[in-house]
Amino acid sequence: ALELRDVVKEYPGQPPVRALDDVSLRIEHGELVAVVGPSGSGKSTLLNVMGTLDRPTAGVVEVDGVDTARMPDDAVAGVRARRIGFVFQQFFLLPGMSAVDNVANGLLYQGVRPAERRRRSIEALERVGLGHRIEHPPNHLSGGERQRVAVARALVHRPAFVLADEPTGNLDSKSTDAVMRLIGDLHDDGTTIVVITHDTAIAASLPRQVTVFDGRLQHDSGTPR
Amino acid sequence: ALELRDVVKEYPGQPPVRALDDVSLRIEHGELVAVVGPSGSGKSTLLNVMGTLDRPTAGVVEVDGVDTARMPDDAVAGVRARRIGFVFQQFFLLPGMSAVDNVANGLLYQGVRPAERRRRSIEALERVGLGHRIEHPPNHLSGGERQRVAVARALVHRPAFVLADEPTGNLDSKSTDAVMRLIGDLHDDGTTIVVITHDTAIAASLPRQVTVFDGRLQHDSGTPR
Ligand SMILES: Nc1ncnc2c1ncn2[C@@H]1O[C@H](COP(=O)(O)OP(=O)(O)OP(=O)(O)O)[C@@H](O)[C@H]1O
Ligand SMILES: Nc1ncnc2c1ncn2[C@@H]1O[C@H](COP(=O)(O)OP(=O)(O)OP(=O)(O)O)[C@@H](O)[C@H]1O
Ligand SMILES: [Mg+2]
Ligand SMILES: [Mg+2]
Repeated sequence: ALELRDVVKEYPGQPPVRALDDVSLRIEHGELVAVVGPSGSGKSTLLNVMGTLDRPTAGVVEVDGVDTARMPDDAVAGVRARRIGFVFQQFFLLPGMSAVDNVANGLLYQGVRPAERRRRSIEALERVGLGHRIEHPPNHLSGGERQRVAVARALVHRPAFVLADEPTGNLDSKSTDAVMRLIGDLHDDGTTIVVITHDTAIAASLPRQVTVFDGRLQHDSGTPR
Repeated sequence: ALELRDVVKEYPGQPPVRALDDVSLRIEHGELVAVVGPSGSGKSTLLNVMGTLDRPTAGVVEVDGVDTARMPDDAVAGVRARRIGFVFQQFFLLPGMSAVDNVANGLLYQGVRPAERRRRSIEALERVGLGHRIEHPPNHLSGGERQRVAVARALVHRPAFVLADEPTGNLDSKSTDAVMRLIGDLHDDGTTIVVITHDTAIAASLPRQVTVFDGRLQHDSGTPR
């Protein structure tokens, strides 16, 4: 499970910004959850804290019972690299590297040999409709193509947890369907997936919806038990 | 009017990518046009060529009868700075500068004094719901907040032409409505506006829709005359 208890995330400022305000949330293995809420409400902050990219100001963040909020950085980084795949709201692809090499980076810490990394990366790109763009670097790709490369990179090492921040925001309906089908397939294989989305149709199609408002969990359609 | 005649945009490669393939399009003053089409179909390339950010490989690009495709770079830059406001698909805000200063940059070449630049920039940010974030730099803003700063910056100098590339892709419904209302108000004041969008509801709400497919104009719901 991925669990947050009484989590606060506050940024300094005049006045300070309380991006997460006493949040408690438990996500069981194998769940598929939508996170929705207004712009600026705290969704990305929630995902970053869940994925151990950001430390909370207060509260507990447990990944399978291990309290990551109190672990040293390198230990946290190890947990994260092995078990969590992140699709970022602003992609962060490596410029100057081809799409296939960008995706293969997602396999670098998994002990996978180069030929196999390339094979699996090409397969991941084909699944998001980019088999014809594998050698293009990000600056030779459209916005939606870059987004799909970011999706492929996050998923290629088959992490236990996938945290996706607006994975279809730049996509047309055909590419959106391809990405959501890929997410659905991973979920069928047992992956735990959290998707931030502004697309109400996508949110409604997932088994559980969590609503964020002003840094608080305003609504949670509920866990399966 | 903004007019493209027989425009080709080809990128080198194995094989070369024909991002625009013999495109002709005329947009009259005061029009409000949606550009739709699949991811990778050529929409951003079309907008960049229309907005003189990219030179075509072949063909003519006329802004009010002036052939910009054959003008020297500095002359083109002058036309563009005075007359065109761009909302980019990937924002390009200046890091380390507050939201209000980022927006005020949109007024630097208009001979507007600093106090007036600040006043108008605050007003622009309030219109997109960011009055409470004016001093935040981009890295202290959410994805949707950054997008709205980019919208405010593009519009603050009241350009004759606004070219918006997915201006609501990262926004919830409330912020999307605020941005589209702002676009509608500018249009009522006579601004010529072209909006690339994957949101079929937004596209349907505009007076004209142009569909791009594989670098060609597949459909054009038509000009008002
Ligand atoms: N510099 C470049 N070199 C080679 N190919 C490029 C380059 N820039 C863009 N392309 C290709 O040109 C095609 C059109 O790109 P464009 O950015 O116009 O698409 P788009 O319709 O805006 O897509 P999206 O909806 O994903 O933003 C894409 O397939 C892209 O891979
Ligand atoms: N480093 C920071 N310093 C101060 N405030 C911040 C910082 N990072 C984020 N914020 C603020 O925290 C709030 C929550 O941000 P967050 O990115 O989680 O929102 P979000 O729900 O993902 O929004 P969007 O839908 O626009 O992506 C925002 O109002 C933002 O301005
Ligand atoms: Mg966000
Ligand atoms: Mg584009």
